[in-house]
Amino acid sequence: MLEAKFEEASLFKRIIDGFKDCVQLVNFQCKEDGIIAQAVDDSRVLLVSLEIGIEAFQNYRCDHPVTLGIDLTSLSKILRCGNNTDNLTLIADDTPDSVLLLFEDTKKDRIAEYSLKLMDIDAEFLKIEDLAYDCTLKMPSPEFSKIVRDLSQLSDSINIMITKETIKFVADGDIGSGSVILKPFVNMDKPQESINLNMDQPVDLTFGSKYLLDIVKGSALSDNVGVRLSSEAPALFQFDLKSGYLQFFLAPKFND
Amino acid sequence: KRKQSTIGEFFGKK
Repeated sequence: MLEAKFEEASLFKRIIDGFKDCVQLVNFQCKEDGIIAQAVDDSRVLLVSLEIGIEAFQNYRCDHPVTLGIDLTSLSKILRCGNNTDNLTLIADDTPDSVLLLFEDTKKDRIAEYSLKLMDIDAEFLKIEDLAYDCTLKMPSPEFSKIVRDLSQLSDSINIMITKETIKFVADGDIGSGSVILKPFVNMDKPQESINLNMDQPVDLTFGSKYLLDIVKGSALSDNVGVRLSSEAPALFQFDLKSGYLQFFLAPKFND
Repeated sequence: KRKQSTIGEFFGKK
């Protein structure tokens, strides 16, 4: 029996909105210590990995591990039916063919109940090794989103170059080119505005703009984004939840 | 021209 109650439906909505545009069929593995999900986009370039810890829920109960095969497009339709401030409880039995979404407006004593049919999704679960990254960057997510949105207008590839004290984003396309250079700095008053950089090795990597545009949709989940880069591995873009995270692993583009 | 790599080249199946 699974009973997972979010204090506000808006949290689950923002989580799903963070990756519903790049993957559609997702297995949510519900276990006693929380919910995890992993999916790869159709082009197999982007891996999404979600973890929602118990503290993210108002209360959480999962007697036996259960996997919920969900079409995110259908789930989004149902999530639109609830109000952001409603409580939202996900309810499923041990061998479910559907999951119940219960929206409760505690003030107006209003209850809305939806049942979403589950799917059999045959997706392999990839083992994500804990890599040693050459660079780790932490910066405000709105700023990262703006850079990605601005530069992706100029080219279908965005180059990220990191040296000792400099983070450079470059796009060079048919209509012209653009570059944004950032320096690490600490904002004492508003720490989340800081840009922290830890560089073991310089990196010079290129990524597809369309994937970065999907990744920045996770910005609604956190004030900042963690970017971990290595010359020989997919880049990791991480948005932290109060308990858990939404991670995107993006495979780079290489010179032929 | 740049060649796009894929996730499978880096992460094996569990």
